[in-house]
Amino acid sequence: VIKIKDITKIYKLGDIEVPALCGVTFKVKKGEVISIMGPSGSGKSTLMNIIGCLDRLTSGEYILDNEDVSNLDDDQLAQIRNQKVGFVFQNFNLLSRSTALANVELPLRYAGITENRIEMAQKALESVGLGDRIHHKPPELSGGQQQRVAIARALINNPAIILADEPTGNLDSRSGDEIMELLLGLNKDYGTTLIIVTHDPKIAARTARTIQIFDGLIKESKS
Amino acid sequence: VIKIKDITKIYKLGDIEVPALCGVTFKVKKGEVISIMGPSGSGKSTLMNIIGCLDRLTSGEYILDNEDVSNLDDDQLAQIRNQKVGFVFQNFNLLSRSTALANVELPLRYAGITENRIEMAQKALESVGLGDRIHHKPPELSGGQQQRVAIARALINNPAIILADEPTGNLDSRSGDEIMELLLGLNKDYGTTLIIVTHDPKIAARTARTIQIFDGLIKESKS
Ligand SMILES: Nc1ncnc2c1ncn2[C@@H]1O[C@H](COP(=O)(O)OP(=O)(O)OP(=O)(O)O)[C@@H](O)[C@H]1O
Ligand SMILES: Nc1ncnc2c1ncn2[C@@H]1O[C@H](COP(=O)(O)OP(=O)(O)OP(=O)(O)O)[C@@H](O)[C@H]1O
Ligand SMILES: [Mg+2]
Ligand SMILES: [Mg+2]
Repeated sequence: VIKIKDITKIYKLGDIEVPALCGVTFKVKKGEVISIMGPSGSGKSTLMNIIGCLDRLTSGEYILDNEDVSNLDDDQLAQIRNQKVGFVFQNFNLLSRSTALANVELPLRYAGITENRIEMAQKALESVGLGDRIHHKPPELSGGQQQRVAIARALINNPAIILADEPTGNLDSRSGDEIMELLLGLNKDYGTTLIIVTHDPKIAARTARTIQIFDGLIKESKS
Repeated sequence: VIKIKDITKIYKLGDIEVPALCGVTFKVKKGEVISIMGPSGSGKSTLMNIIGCLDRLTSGEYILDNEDVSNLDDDQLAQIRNQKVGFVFQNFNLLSRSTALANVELPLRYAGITENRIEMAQKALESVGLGDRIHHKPPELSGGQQQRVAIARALINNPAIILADEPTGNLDSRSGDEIMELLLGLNKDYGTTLIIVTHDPKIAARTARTIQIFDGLIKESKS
């Protein structure tokens, strides 16, 4: 479902060019569960942002669901994101002045859903163990609770592809296991494609295949 | 150096009371290296904020360096923070419109240091592996790089106490080891007291004593 070919990403900082991805090629089948590992700064989030249509590649080709998305405009990318991708951000990206409930409900509004939004959002928060925190705003939540709100928000539209950028970095191992159970359950029940960036080898061990990234290049890919 | 007795912390959200710490008592000796572990939401960051004089306890007693800090006003707490404590925040708390260099330099300005600030800040960033990223602003850095800027900033004044709230959550295991080497080196060379909140048992294993927190209470403390 995802085909990436020779992707480069060069950030421009004034006159300086910062190469973040230096020619990345791989494929992900529909319904696959893969993990991405690599040192801090190696390009994992950059790659996830391109896969999730949040950022543009500098060169190369990205085919998503048989459609070339490499050269779409911002509105077209936004539409693909809303319809196909659930994204758990490394820094959560929650609205700090809205409650957990309102944060999780937001994708439902964008999807034009008019019925039962509150119930659906509450259920999603219960599924990540936050049923008793739904009216707290992000500054009134612990780091791991904020992370779980971000996870609940990514799942709420039952997207075909879930991209999770270090989803358990702020969680104790038991909460981390519960999140993996939840994600793997979606894969099992709905065939959701999962791409999980992680620094935790125990999380990676629960995925079918691990891609190692190093200095913007894929070093190896093993199952 | 740190004596905490029967500390409670109750957050108020409108009419609702959220108990975060329910009577915590422990002592930390000068030069000790301890870790704090516990489930997400159990009260670790709340405890760290009280120890670091960033937040007030609801009841109980906190003696720091033989001085009762339980009832100081905001200015007095700020002074203690600047002089004695280096804090690595779980969510980094970097200034997003300032470079890494400016962020790390900030505590030196507050301490009234007028000479060599840039060199000292650059050296601190090199010590966490970010010598080639000093002019990047936080949005131009990876998650783990932002975490390392936060660490460099906490160390720059060579404080007597370092409080690190999940300092390796966004780091691969090798970068995490390098950070632990750095922190333990400060303890060895300067007798810096280290209190490290972590979800990683391998990090905790490198500390002399681990305190387990559960639902706002200390469950056990073992070496
Ligand atoms: N400002 C606040 N208002 C209300 N409740 C709060 C506030 N800050 C934290 N809490 C609650 O207090 C409890 C303890 O929070 P704390 O941040 O100390 O947890 P933690 O142990 O650091 O968790 P994590 O491992 O997820 O970072 C949580 O249940 C949280 O929802
Ligand atoms: N907006 C930007 N401008 C310039 N350089 C950037 C920008 N964003 C990221 N970078 C650089 O690109 C490189 C890759 O960043 P990326 O966020 O993809 O790393 P990562 O593998 O996710 O790391 P981590 O594990 O620390 O999250 C880093 O060296 C970073 O400094
Ligand atoms: Mg990243
Ligand atoms: Mg915390």
